Amino acid sequence: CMEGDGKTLVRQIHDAYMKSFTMNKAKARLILTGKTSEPPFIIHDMDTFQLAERTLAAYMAHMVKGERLESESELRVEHVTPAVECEELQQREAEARLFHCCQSTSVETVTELTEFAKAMPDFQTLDLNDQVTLLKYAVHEALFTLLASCMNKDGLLVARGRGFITREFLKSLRRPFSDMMEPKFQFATRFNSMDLDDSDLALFVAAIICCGDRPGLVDIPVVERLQESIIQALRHHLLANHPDDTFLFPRLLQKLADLRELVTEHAQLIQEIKTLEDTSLHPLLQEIYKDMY
Amino acid sequence: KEKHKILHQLLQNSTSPVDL
Repeated sequence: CMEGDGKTLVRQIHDAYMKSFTMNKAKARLILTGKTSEPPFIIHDMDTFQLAERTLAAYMAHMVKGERLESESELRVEHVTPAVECEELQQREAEARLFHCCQSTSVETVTELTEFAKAMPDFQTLDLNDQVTLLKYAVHEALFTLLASCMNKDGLLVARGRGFITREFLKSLRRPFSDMMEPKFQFATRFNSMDLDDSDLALFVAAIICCGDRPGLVDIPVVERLQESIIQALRHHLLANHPDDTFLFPRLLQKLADLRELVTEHAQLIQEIKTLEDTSLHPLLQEIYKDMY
Repeated sequence: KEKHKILHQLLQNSTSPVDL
């Protein structure tokens, strides 16, 4: 049984989550199970991707502000090339745009996560440098947790639920892009089998953020106290919300370790893409990856 | 502080990083 303070914390964190994120699990599941009037546009090859870029432009994060991508104009240089080479060039161009699109979505989610953290009780009373450290190390773990809500075994919802990009298509891209999403699908399949709802996820994401063992924290005890109150609230909430699944809490805590591994792998891949592909990384993401692990 | 300029900004106000 949870005391009054714990219940208030659960409610405040759930409210903060619902206000901060444009997409949540309930919305995503309605779309993924075909319970909405308009089904998402399915992206399963380069042609459908390019069609989606045109039709979903308003919802694709990188096009919201009519931003033109540098790589796009650079690659548009006219020169006579054999058809095969031309096709290859188009493919590379589309892959680069897809990568930028993923980056913009990540940046958008980092912004939402920051708003969520700020709305969490007592977060803003922490030392500002500690708030930065907590976010720096948490955002990718939180991002892959939230991404699982938008995934099923066949693909991933994009463009605020207006598009669905298939797992096979992502796998068919050239290396290293093809290696980017597959580990996230594998994690999502295991994670989604726990059947968490948005109220559980809100507390789990809060627990990811308020973590006392992030490198460089100044005031560890105060972060640990906040972490402890969230973890206790999560434990009580899971018992009440999933009375038939008594091992859900320890299983969920194990996922924190899986997420750390997933982020380490992801950071290595981003480093590889940066070196091999000569592609630019958004300044916010650069800040986050710099000296991370 | 300089190393995490945008994160600082986001925490102190809600400037959209897309604009930066």
